[in-house]
Amino acid sequence: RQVTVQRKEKDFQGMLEYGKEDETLLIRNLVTELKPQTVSATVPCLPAYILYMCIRHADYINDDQKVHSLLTSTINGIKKVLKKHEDFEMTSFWLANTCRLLHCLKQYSGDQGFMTQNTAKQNEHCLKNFDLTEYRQVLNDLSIHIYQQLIKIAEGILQPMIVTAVLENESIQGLSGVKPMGYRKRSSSMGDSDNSYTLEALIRQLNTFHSTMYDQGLDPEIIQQAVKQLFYMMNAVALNNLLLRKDMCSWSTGMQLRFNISQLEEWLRGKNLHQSGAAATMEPLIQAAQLLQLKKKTSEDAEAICSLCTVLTTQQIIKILNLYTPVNEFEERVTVAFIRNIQAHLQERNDPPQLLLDSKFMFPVLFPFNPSSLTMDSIHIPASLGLEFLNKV
Amino acid sequence: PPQRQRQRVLLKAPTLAEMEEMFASEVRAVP
Repeated sequence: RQVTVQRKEKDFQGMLEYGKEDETLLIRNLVTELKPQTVSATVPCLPAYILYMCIRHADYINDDQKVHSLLTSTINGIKKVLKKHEDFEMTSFWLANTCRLLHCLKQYSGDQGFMTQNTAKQNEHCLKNFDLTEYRQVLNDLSIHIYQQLIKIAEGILQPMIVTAVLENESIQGLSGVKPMGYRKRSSSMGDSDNSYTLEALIRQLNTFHSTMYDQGLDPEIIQQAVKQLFYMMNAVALNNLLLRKDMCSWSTGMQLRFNISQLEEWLRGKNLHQSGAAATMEPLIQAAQLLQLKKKTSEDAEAICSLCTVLTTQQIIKILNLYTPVNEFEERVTVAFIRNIQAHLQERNDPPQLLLDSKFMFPVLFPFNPSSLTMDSIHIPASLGLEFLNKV
Repeated sequence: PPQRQRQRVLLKAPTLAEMEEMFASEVRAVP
């Protein structure tokens, strides 16, 4: 009868030992050649935890060269894989893992400020010999770089959808019949049969982005910032388009636009992202939609417009009023006298002479510390990673 | 009593740009 002695898991102290000659293989299998799907069924950010356990062992044996070498290879490996795969899934995956590694280097640094939520067991897993503060700064810089790449990729996917989905999408039944005279059905660049750029398609795309980031264990605060950034861009692209198109400036477009924005707000609520600040970035577009729907005749109307349009600049308000086109013969044009009245009201605001929004503007990103409740000795490394040369210590 | 902070040796890290240059020179060195 064959007797097998299995090493007890309780002996595992949460460190991984490897020979220096295996560092290249480690980085290849865990970083540059790793497909996110390989680890999708494991704990989120598994590569980051494995890398930390390797760093911890190098620290434990007091080998500063090994720590330097591993961190440098890791960072260069991440940069290399992101240069090769400029897609949302891979970029989000490495943003999540880079941030998690950064959190681990803080949580297990031995700095009391980062240890407040640690269990006694987690405190045993702190670094013993080295202070990696400078590497934390490098990982923070790398995270910013990856975040910017992630936003660029997402914007590239969303950008072609925005005008059609948010401005031209006619989901309210019967509204297309009240389009401004001569503009009926001319604005849409897509055929009726092609629904790839509908608002539903845009929301489906937002769902894909969100579930990818969420499933990969990206910090909730970073997801919120990414969504806010994308909503800002959608607002800027849609408003800029509206400000340059006469056929968009009508009562019916205002009505449809407000409805479309409410669908996006609903999506934010459904994903528990209503506190992210994303909805507030849509305020200029919301006000433009309301401006299109308000009466534009009397002095009281002018006052109402001025008190409502607080985030639109004077230039933008005047431009929309100038472009405004009545939907039928019963509606009157905006008179020159009314526009002068509005201008007089807004004079004291001293708004900058800005018409278009900067669609490339980026909010500064922050990566708040987010310690993990996981303990290193509970982490299982699947055989599919090809890391059998790592010894559990 | 508060735990005494263990003294750890600060490991100097290159910047991201310096790492990129190290990485590029390694790539160049490979025939």
